[in-house]
Amino acid sequence: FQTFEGDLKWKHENITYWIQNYSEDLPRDVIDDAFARAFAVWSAVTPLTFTRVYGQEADIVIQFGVREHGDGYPFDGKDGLLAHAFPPGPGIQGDSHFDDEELWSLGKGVVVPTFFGNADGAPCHFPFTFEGRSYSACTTDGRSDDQLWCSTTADFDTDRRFGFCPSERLYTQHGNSDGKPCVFPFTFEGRSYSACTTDGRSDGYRWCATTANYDQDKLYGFCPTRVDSTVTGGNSAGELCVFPFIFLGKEYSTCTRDGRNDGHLWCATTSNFDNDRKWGFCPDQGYSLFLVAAHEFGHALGLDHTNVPEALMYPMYSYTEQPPLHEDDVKGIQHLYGGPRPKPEPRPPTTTPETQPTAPPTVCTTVRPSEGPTTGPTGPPSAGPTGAPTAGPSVAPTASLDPAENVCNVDIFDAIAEMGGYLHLFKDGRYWRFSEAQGRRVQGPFRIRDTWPALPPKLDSAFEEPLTKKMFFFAGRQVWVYTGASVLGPRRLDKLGFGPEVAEVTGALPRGAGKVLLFSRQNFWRFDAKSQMVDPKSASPVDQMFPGVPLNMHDVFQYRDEAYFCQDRFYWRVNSQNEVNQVDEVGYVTYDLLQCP
Amino acid sequence: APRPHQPTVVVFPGDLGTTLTNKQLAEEYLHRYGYTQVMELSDDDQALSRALRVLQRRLSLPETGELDSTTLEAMRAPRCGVPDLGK
Repeated sequence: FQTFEGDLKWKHENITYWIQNYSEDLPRDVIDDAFARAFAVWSAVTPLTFTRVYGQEADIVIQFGVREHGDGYPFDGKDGLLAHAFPPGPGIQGDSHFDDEELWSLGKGVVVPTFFGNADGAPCHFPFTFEGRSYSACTTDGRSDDQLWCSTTADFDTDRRFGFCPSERLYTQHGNSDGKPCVFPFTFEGRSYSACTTDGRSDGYRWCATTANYDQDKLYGFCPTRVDSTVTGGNSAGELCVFPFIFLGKEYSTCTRDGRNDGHLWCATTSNFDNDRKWGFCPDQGYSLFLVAAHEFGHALGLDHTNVPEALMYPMYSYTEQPPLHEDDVKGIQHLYGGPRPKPEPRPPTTTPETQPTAPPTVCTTVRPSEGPTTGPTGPPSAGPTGAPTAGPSVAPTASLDPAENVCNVDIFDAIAEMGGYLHLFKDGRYWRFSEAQGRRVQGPFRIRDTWPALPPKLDSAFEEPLTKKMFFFAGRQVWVYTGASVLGPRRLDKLGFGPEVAEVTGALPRGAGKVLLFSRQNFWRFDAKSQMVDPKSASPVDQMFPGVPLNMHDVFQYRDEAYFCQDRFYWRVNSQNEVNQVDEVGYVTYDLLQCP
Repeated sequence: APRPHQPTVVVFPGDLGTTLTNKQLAEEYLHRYGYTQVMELSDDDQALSRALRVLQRRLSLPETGELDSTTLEAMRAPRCGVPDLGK
């Protein structure tokens, strides 16, 4: 193994990292996971820990870029140079950059998430067989509604598992159309467009109108990336293959190697290559972001290239499904940081819940499609109960040594809700209980999964419906409903009648008689607890009914008949005397609500 | 009997890869990854051979000092951008 001159290394062990931007090649959660696993490769054999943060102050800033991307070491287009990183130190040192003209995957071809259908969002399986023909991209074949779909197993003809592919005909992202799909043709500056376009923009993002006339209605959205048919390199990177296309007078309806001697598949991005000469490379296996990131993070921790071809720190890329670390890599990194800390002795289960990295909500939402026209059977939701929660929370120790377990140290809670007469405060897989009636003493922390086993550690909001006593829990686009010990879910938010534009539920205010206001950022909807449906037409801006509260609150809950709107560490309390909603108090959640010292 | 079809090779616009000669590819690679300080190789075959030997040793390739197919294949392989030698 080799280290950098002077054994450059980090002087602290709790390393932080920031994912500054994303490639469009992979879903964001897959990218997050690939980087987290790449760091875990190194934390497994050293005392180092890696925590994700959201800002330039991070030790390791991760960035996707093309060509010259700001550090004076330009990338070189598709293939060749894949990524680079800088050795430990301040500023750009430690940063890791990835060439976004590569096709980033998990090493085995494009990763295309699916929506609706009957495969619960499983990714496409390429190639797949449909009516005896092989497909290596999403297709509209077999459908009359022009929706792109794919099989999520190798053989649709036998398994019949399918989902809809990201497509502008299914939904759009961001813009001002609440995720509505594109309308084709549409008119822009008097010209008719029958596909997404980058015209009128300088940032190269593909967009469309969501009505027939953009000039008149000004309603638009961005087109989801169709990674299965987007070309890389060539002279049309980022554009879509056009099939069929003419090449040397012959018609092609799939990617081809004709005309090349390097074996790469390519396609034209207009219908006639002979005339227009516009082209790019078709998706291939791509490069495993996990493997390349693990290599680059080796540099960011202080390792240089090795001449052991089987080692992770060998400069050439090679795909493997085995654990990537070689003995040579382990010797090198332990030369710099030593071995892992001995694991603490196992302790009685009621203490020391897992610690989770803090991860404030991301700002950009990934907009999900509205209900597809023919979703087919979506299969039963995973039915509960998944195990009886204990009758009450397991009793926590009365004195806790770990500061992270002190509720007064928590800045921002994931969710706060009044349930069973207690105010419940949730954070990173744990929760505390607080009751005025119990002498204002905070109990906990307890592990969420000990009480509600089906729940994830990270919640967005929760509430108890007073009439039915059902407890609703929200995380991302999923909802769980506990009735005593039994649970229904996770189910998708669209099962509650939410549209694709709703990425999370950030709060709830029960209004009695089974009516609840459900909040998502700056809007709220009327929800009927009996039918468990929202009235889509009831969407209203928060400040219309609750003037004076912050607009980007991250939690809304009811407590002792008053509404609380939280932003950062503060709450705005609204009381509804004589039908007028008025902010009558602003305070700190921990100091004023929980009476922390 | 029909003769096998000779594949037509087309020069694609914007496709740099197919226009460098092997020697140009080697010179650019050796410079980019730290084996030579400046692009002074163009007419000094000894220097090229020396640099190739260093690269072949570094990458555990057969040490021939020649721009052989194994070395060319390695130069065309996808890889990390951190130089192999130098700071």
